[in-house]
Amino acid sequence: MHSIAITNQKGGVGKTTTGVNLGAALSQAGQRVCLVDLDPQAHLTMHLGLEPGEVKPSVYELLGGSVSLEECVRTVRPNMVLVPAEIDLAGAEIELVGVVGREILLRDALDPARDRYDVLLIDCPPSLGLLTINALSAVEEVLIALQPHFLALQGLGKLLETVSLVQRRINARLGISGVVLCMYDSRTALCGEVAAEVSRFFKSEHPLKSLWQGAHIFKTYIRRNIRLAEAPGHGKTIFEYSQSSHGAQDYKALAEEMLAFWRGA
Amino acid sequence: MHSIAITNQKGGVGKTTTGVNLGAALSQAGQRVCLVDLDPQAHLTMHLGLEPGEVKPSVYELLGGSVSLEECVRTVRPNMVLVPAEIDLAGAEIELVGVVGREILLRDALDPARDRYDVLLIDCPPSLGLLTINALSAVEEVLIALQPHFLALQGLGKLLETVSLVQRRINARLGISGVVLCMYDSRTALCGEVAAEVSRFFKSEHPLKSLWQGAHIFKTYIRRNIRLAEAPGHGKTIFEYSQSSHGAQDYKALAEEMLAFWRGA
Ligand SMILES: Nc1ncnc2c1ncn2[C@@H]1O[C@H](COP(=O)(O)OP(=O)(O)OP(=O)(O)O)[C@@H](O)[C@H]1O
Ligand SMILES: Nc1ncnc2c1ncn2[C@@H]1O[C@H](COP(=O)(O)OP(=O)(O)OP(=O)(O)O)[C@@H](O)[C@H]1O
Ligand SMILES: [Mg+2]
Ligand SMILES: [Mg+2]
Repeated sequence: MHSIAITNQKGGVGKTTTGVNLGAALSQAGQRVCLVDLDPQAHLTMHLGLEPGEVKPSVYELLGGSVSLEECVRTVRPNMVLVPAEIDLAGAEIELVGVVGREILLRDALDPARDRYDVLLIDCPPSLGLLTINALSAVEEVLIALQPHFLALQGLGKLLETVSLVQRRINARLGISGVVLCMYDSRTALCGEVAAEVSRFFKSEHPLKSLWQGAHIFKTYIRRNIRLAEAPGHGKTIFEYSQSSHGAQDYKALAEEMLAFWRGA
Repeated sequence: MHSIAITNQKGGVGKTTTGVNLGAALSQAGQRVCLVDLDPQAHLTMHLGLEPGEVKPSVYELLGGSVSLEECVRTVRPNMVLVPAEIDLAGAEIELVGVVGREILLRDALDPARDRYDVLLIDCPPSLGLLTINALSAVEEVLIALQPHFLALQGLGKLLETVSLVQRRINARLGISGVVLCMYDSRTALCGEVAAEVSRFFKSEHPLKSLWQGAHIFKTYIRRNIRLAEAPGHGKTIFEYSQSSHGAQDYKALAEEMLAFWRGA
């Protein structure tokens, strides 16, 4: 099973939109997909159309160890299940502060997933706190969603340090597997410049270089497309909302590129 | 002094961009402005061009009570000073968990600002954790930065509950003073629909309605403009980077609308 954490502590860069639509595209390609919403804002959960009444037990109870994975998953689409988030999760980082093994609660809870799914996608909140650390401790691959703006590059170093820390202390199998540029506006020079800068950065000599040894900077860019912002309001994936849009084309292409990369690797 | 916290737990909606450019516009209109960067990512600090070596003592030391406000402020532009953030702040929420009066550390530290500045603008991180609570406990006005997308509306309720909680338990003078729509794309129907929804929401009957009794939904929208995303890469405000851009026009108009609102109120 490919276990992937979609991360970036910078807010609003497309993590959740990628979780929903990359997950949907992979499931449409026949992969059994398990999505985990690890953000107290629960946007992934809402994006897929779940009502507030349908979200218990959630990832919060799963972290607390009071339910099994099987009791939490909801089939949300053909071939795609979701472990939802809801507002109680907002208290988790403080509540879990003193718990022994607080960083590996999710890893233990997700262990049964290995035999049941082909892809595990964890949507992280915009922070490097305990929830994101749980995601990084539970997976083998980090997919960085990046908005090609200047401030995006600033956060990258800190994110990589955090991944490195988890890799050294908790999860030796962790690595950066991919970087996907989201909200790409091809009419602007800035996006192209930042994309080139990202590419240079990942090829350069860097003390943490081994972390992204096998990383793949996706050739597919997710272009800025208002349909991607409209779909959540209807509780739909981009494929249900607007099959012919650029957003649908790009996420389908991203999934195909990812599958090809897995086959080739 | 108008003391304002720029908040929204949703990431990437324009809080920092508003902090820099509204602050700059107000200072250019003759207001003495004090900016406080309360985000461990320190994007406001970087946006104004400070080097990593120039940021101690920072807001972290201010919260810890080891320095005074006077020792932290840097004059970054004519009429505008900054209390910078830097990476140590990332540990603050955990370190301060057990401290008595942990929510009012910032309020106490900013008390000297009252006589020295006309406007205090605090840039908050994308969360409703202890740092944002400190900001809400320290100010009288909340300015909500909102991206007119569907998911933006979902977070609003939670944000208002948090403001209400702080108002009832810690800071009776707190209220929502304004809502500014950022990253507005007038070519899309979605932005107009969400803007109308926001307007309806703030006029409707709601148990927390008293919180936004005097609130002003700004008529000025900050349009999506790539210049606003380019300016941080040069360490410049939009006025220094591209005086004639839509971004500069919009933030100047926002400042004028805010000043008129203060005079009229
Ligand atoms: N390619 C795109 N084009 C247009 N809008 C987009 C695109 N990708 C995402 N959006 C919209 O931008 C906003 C932010 O995206 P999203 O919520 O996926 O980011 P995020 O990184 O998960 O944010 P957070 O850090 O708050 O979790 C949402 O309103 C979403 O619908
Ligand atoms: N009106 C705009 N047009 C185009 N780009 C913008 C606009 N406003 C902000 N940006 C860019 O969008 C990104 C997010 O904006 P910003 O950092 O101000 O949001 P934020 O709410 O402070 O994010 P965070 O939640 O991470 O603190 C930045 O790269 C910024 O330069
Ligand atoms: Mg998200
Ligand atoms: Mg910010």
